[in-house]
Amino acid sequence: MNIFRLAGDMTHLLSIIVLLLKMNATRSCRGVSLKTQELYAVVFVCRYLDLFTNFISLYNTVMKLIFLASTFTIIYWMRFHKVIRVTYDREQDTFRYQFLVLPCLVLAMVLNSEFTVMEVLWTFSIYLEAVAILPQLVLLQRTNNIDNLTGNYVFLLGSYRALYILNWIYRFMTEPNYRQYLVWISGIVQTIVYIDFFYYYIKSWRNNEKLSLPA
Amino acid sequence: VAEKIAKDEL
Repeated sequence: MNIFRLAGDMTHLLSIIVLLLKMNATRSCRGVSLKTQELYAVVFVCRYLDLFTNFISLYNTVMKLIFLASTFTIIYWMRFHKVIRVTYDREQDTFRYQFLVLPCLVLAMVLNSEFTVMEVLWTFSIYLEAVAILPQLVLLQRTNNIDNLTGNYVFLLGSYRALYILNWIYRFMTEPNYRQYLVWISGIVQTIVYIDFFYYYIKSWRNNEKLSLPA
Repeated sequence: VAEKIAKDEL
């Protein structure tokens, strides 16, 4: 475990905590995409099936369980919480799941390291994670007043991806035979998805203005 | 694609 990896995981964790706190404190999920959260739930379920088959470390297991539990909590609140669910922007959050899920599934069947159920699902989760933020970004673009916490949530998620790239560079230089091309390419694609958002986030922060994304 | 991936990342 290197510092970039740990910082990346902590940033990922922090992003989810920010979202949970925001929803809990304001009793609102305005500007939050349920589609993105549900895609993340699919990502975590498919990737963490190895909780049952492969023990890596206590840290690894605990983090996986936290990511699963927190994502399902967010989904539960957005769908069923008496107060929060009323604030969900259903009409704006219109991105279609199948546009992301189907291509990723097909790609995972074709491009994988082993054609087994576990491996294909794992690879599928890698591809799906790369694009799962898209419904959230589209929703942000449609939201006129992006509140700070939603903006920070997406910024932290993007930072987590950037830190993972540094982690891979570090591992590549220090560990012999450490290669994972599918993960690297998906991770780079995933980080590129955030670049546009980063640009406007930093600009609004420097100018002390409220964040808004051009349509 | 033949690669054995270390699945120790989250």
